[in-house]
Amino acid sequence: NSIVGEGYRWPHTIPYVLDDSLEMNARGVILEAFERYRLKTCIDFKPWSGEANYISVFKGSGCWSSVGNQHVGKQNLSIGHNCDRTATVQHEFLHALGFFHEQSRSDRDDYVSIIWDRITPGKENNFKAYTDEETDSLNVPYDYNSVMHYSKTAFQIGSEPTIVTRISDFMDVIGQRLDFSDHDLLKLNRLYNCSSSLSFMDSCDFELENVCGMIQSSEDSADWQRVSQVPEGPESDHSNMGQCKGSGFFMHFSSSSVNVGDTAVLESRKLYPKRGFQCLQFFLYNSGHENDQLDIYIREYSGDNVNGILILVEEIKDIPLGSWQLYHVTLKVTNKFRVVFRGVRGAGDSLGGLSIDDINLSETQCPHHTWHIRNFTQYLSDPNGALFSPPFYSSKGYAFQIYMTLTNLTKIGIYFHLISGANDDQLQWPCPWQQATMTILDQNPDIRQRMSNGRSITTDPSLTSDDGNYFWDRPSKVGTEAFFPNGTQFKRSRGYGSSSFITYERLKSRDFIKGNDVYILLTVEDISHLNSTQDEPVPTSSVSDLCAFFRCENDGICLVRNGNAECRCPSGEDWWYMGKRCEKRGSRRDTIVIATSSTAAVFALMLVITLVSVYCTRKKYRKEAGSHPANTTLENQYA
Amino acid sequence: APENFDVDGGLDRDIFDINEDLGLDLFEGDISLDGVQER
Repeated sequence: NSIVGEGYRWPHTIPYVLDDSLEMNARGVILEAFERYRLKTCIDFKPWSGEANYISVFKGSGCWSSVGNQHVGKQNLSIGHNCDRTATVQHEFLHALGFFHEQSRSDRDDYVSIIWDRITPGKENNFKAYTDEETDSLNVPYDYNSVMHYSKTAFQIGSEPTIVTRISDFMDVIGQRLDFSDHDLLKLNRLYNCSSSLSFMDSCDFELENVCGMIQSSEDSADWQRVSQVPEGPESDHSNMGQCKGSGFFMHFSSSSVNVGDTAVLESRKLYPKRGFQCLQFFLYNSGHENDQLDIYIREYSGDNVNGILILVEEIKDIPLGSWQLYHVTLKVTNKFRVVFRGVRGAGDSLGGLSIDDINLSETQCPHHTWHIRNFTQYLSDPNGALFSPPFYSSKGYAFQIYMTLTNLTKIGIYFHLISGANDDQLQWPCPWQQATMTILDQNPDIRQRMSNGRSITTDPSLTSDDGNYFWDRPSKVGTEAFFPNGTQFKRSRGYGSSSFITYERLKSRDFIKGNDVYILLTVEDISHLNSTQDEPVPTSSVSDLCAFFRCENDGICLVRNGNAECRCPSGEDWWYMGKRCEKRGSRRDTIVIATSSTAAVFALMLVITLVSVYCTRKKYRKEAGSHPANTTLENQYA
Repeated sequence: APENFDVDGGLDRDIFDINEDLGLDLFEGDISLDGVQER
């Protein structure tokens, strides 16, 4: 629920400063949170360049923010120790944008019960509910899924929940710190009149017959067909895995019905990039032959190429048979373009073909690697469950592995390990400022509705272990011996991560597990550049400048609004200060006295005016009556 | 093998828990109020 008052709104592009005090990992996480705003809302962020009001993100004690734009020039938002999680940053920035917690909305008692005697004494004030005059729910239903909702254990004194949802299914839903919920976005987009976002481009699950405006090319030998199943597979689409009868479509290129070398080309509608880099993500199913392939092109339009020029971006070969697979393709397009999917029949027998579904295109960075875990639920029932990912290389050349622990009864842990690799002799050790982001993908068909859960860790080259070694030193020096499944020996360093990556309850919610498959998206990037101090520009008009010469009396607070200094005056239930500088005191009693005395004064004045008028009128007529005979012409005097 | 380093120390703490452990007494757990809102 949002704070009432237009004065609390920020401009759509919010100026920010990342303070020097911030931990390196927090800096990367904050920028990732900004990316989620850019994808799903019309809110954007820019480094502060002198604007009157801006948000200074710093490492204070804890995680906190003010509510709304306070017009104080530098507005602090703290991302302290252990607050460096994307959803926590999203939460605090939603406060800054003008939102309170979900369970404080005026109608919350219809949806949750606050169990007052389970709350830590003295903390009851944290469960305040606002009135409709103070906050606005923006005509959006109560949202148990909100990233702004307390969890059931908030401020509890024992182990029993302090918040009980009236619909019991939501007990373990409240308090999610994954991502914006659909209703979070609806409210934010209503409050800020959003109609588009910076980085979202297109999403298509092929449920509608218009196939999202995609077109079949005439320069090929076959067409892609919109179908809901193929005899040789897939049996259903990826969007809803066949759970909805009469729906669940995808596009299929039947390689079995064409000759070797024949192609089918499907082109997206025209797209208009803003940022110059894009990530194309889609699911692909191969029921044809391993030699069948999918080529991704872009058709880019420019002044010289009004019909567009075809540019090959990636050839996807060796597509595994018999299951949906997630693919990412990085694009770098600055002009108007189309995405082109070109299916190619390869040599060898085919009974099926290629199928694509759940396409998403956004102007975001693609993850660097994908860890596809099949038959995931079999690991959940294993009390010794633990999984190591295949080895991957970062863009800088560091070799790494992800470790997922499934031994805890309630939650899953995830850890990042450096391992010995082929480039180790050429790399810097201890490994400096590489940020690893591990994200479990919510496989909702639409990227805007996904609530993926991610955690980031950053390699600090100065960090030491108990044994005195540098934590992030070369794995061949500080690691322990390990073996890949094929028997190859290597060295693995200690893992660094979280035992509380995601709870089983949340894992089973959303679409984290779909078709018994789980995807962990991995990005390891150098964030050394975030170590530098952001230049401090001169503010266009700072609060200190304008308020330095503007004194508010009686504890009034000086604020800058629309470039002018104003006073916010204190007030109570039946008293207030007013005036340009809060110099005048008012109260309800004063008002009554003023109103009564004004009425009496007006009555007295009217009475006086009436009496004077009557007196004057009577006097005038008397005078006229006295002088009448002298002025009368006496006619017929003798008659 | 040495034990992995757990940044969460084995706990699954929400924003309010983190702030409470620090002894912070913020409004609704994580809201900083200005002078007018405090009144």
